Amino acid sequence: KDYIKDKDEL
Amino acid sequence: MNIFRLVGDLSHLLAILLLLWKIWKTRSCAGVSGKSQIMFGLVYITRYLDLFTNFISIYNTTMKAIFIAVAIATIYLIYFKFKATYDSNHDTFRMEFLIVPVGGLAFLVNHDFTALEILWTFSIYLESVAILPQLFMISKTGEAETITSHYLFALGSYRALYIVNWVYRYYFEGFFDLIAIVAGCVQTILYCDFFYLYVTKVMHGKKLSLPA
Repeated sequence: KDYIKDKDEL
Repeated sequence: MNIFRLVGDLSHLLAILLLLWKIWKTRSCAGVSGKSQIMFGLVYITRYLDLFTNFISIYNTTMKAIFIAVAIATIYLIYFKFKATYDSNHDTFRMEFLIVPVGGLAFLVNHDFTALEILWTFSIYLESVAILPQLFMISKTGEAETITSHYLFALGSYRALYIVNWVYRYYFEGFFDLIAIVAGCVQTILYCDFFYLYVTKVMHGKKLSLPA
C-alpha cells in the first residue's frame, strides 16, 4: 500500500 | 482535497479553538470533560507521529501541528492553570473502559501490522469514542453552557462532513478506507441526540438542557 498517499487526511 | 474535507477540517479547527477560547476567556473549565480532552490529545499524538517523517503539504503539516498544540494547551488549562474550576465530580467516565478495548481492536483489525499503522488505527478508533466522557458529563449535569454546545456542534459536524468527503472520494477517486469510514460513522452517530437537542434548543436561543 502506498502509505503516504492513503494518509493525506487529517 | 475537496470542499467537504476542507470545511470539515475548518469546523474541527473552529471547535478546538472555541473550547480553548472559552476556557481562557471565562478562566474556567466548568462543564468541560478533561478526560475527553486527554483522549483527543492521545488521538492527535498517535495519528500525527508522521508529522516530521513524511511531508504531504504545508496545509497538512500546519493543521497537524495546530491540533497537537491546541490539544496540549487545552489539557494544560484544565489540569493545571484552571484546575480549581475542573469539575472532577461529574467527569467520572472511566477512560480505561475505552482505551483498552480500542487498543485491542487496533491490534486485531488494521490495514497493516506495523507500529505506525496500528497507532494510526488506534487513533481512528479512539477518536470515534473520545467524546463519550463529555457527553456523559453533560448527561450528569443535565445541561451545557451555550459555548460548549457550539464546540460540540462544530466537533460533531467535522466528522459528519468527513463522511461526505469519503462518499465524494469513493465516487470521484475510487478511494475509500473502511476503518476510517466505519469509525467515522460510529463517531457521528454518537452525536445524533446532541445534534437534535442543539437544533431544537440552542438554535432557538434556549440553553442546552437534557430532559431531567
